[in-house]
Amino acid sequence: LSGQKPIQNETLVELESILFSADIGVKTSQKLLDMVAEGIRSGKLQNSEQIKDALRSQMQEILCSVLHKPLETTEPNSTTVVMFVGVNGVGKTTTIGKISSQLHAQGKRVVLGAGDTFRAAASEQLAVWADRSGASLVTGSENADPASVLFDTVQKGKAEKADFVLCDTAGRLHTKSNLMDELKKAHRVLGKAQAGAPHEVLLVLDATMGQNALMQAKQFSESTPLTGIVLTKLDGTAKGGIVLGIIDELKIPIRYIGVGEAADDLRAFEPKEFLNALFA
Amino acid sequence: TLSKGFRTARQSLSGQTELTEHNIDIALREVRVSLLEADVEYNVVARFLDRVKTKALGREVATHVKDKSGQRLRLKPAEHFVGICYEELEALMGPVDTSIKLSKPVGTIMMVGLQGTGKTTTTGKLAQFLIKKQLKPMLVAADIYRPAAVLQLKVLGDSLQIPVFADPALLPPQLCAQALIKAKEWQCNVVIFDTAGRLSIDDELMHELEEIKRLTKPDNVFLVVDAMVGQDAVRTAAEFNRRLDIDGFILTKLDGDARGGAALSIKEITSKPIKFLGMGEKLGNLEEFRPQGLASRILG
Ligand SMILES: Nc1nc2c(ncn2[C@@H]2O[C@H](COP(=O)(O)OP(=O)(O)OP(=O)(O)O)[C@@H](O)[C@H]2O)c(=O)[nH]1
Ligand SMILES: Nc1nc2c(ncn2[C@@H]2O[C@H](COP(=O)(O)OP(=O)(O)OP(=O)(O)O)[C@@H](O)[C@H]2O)c(=O)[nH]1
Ligand SMILES: [Mg+2]
Ligand SMILES: [Mg+2]
Repeated sequence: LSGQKPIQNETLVELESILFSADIGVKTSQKLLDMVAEGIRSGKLQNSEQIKDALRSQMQEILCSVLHKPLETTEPNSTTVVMFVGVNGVGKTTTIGKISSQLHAQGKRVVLGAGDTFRAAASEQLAVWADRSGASLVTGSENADPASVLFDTVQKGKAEKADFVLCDTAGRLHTKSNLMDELKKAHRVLGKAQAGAPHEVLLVLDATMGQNALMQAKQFSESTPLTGIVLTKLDGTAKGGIVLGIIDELKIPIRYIGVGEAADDLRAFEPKEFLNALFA
Repeated sequence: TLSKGFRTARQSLSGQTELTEHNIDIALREVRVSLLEADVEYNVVARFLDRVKTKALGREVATHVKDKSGQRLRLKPAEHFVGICYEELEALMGPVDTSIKLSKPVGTIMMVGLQGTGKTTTTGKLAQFLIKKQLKPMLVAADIYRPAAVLQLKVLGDSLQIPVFADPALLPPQLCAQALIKAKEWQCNVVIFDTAGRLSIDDELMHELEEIKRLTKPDNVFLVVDAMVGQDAVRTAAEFNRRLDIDGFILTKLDGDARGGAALSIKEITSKPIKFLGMGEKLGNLEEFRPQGLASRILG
């Protein structure tokens, strides 16, 4: 930080603290602060207002480097199959319930697949959401093969001419290779149930997570190529800054953000609003 | 296996003959990167580095160790510095206190925390742990909001063949108070309350926890924290502690590769001990906290 005025140094230190506290991570924060430091050295950025604006616009640029859109039907009169993956407790099942409710409100037919055949009361939890959202549900027996439950779910989707088939999977840590293989198999089997399925694979990430989120995104991508992210629990105090590094490195769009536990608590991702909250 | 940041710190000191303010500052910059990448909170990192620097300059750590044959060896500056970091980290995470206070005839444990951290699963794990200590636990399904939460706890209770108390007609504070009466009836000597996940900024739900505490005066209030949590750990831990005066933490999902730096932050901010570590999804996957494993994981 040499060769800069004290006020500029002070601003940089303040910005560094904002970035780190928002879980943006060392690598991405460094990249952003280096760009800003360059602007200071070249004389383009003179005061703290300009410095902060420059940082925000760099962050906006990263966020807008991909197009963030909610789920859409792939083609009319076809069934779009969506698979939800992620580590334990991030909000996969609840997110499916919210999306199902929103699609139902749009007049779409939805079928849910209880692909978590492992955890206690997992399919009963999804069943409540199926009831709330007017969706059909396919479940399997306890400890049934998740892939076969999801296969049956797509069949039901085709039979009911559903617009969307939403597939729940059990939470799993990306470090467990047998569980990641199980996910790969489910992905493959969905393709057998319907050519092109799953049309979307959404990684659900918890906004309270720290740097492990990037590892999760990379590892899950290897088992099931990701088409989008859902960032949950943004109604809390965590800023969810982990998505900056993920978007910068992996270019995966954010389909939705979760802002609560009820059916309506799901929104599209808005980069400007996200940055406003981060700097608040 | 040292993380990149820590290895670089060590490398920056190799070939040096002594620790000076200048070479310590270089090494500290690398340790800082390592700790931030491990999710230790920003200000906690700053304070930690200050203490390490003071110690390194003050040479408080023994500068000699004994080798296998009992010979005294002088530590190189790099080893000396790494030793100070580990020592300081373990000191921060201690003193170790994995005790669970239990009054007679019925001891009580209240599980609290953010959504999805593993409270319900850990309730089952604690019950199994207590059964091994010849106690007779009873579980209380005080999460009346989450779909199938009561059933989830009942399934866990059934697998352990222990009673689970639930009542759809009662709100959580009254339910927990009733549970204590039920416990005597069912001859259980430990009661564990599983509460709903909630945000620390949700005043109404935080008040509900205060009410449960007021009515049942639990022997233990444990904050269940996900080991993957980032900088928010401090905000959450501070607020739960401020409102409930928690007795300790349980850190879950340590069977993944999250570095778990939150453990350092929450301990430093609240001074409350880490009691247990969740190491998997099965009810047997619970360990009593030991600082060594976590210290080397956080430092990388
Ligand atoms: N505040 C808040 N809570 C959420 C949000 N999304 C989910 N939750 C809560 O997070 C907890 C976990 O949600 P689940 O849907 O069971 O998570 P999951 O990923 O399916 O969990 P596993 O299947 O066990 O891996 C529940 O208490 C949800 O109500 C959100 O956007 N905001
Ligand atoms: N891998 C792993 N998974 C865990 C651990 N502890 C809990 N889980 C999983 O984390 C997920 C959430 O666990 P729950 O017990 O439902 O969490 P909770 O805090 O009760 O959730 P809410 O009641 O919705 O706030 C489940 O999939 C559990 O199996 C652990 O130590 N390791
Ligand atoms: Mg689930
Ligand atoms: Mg629970």
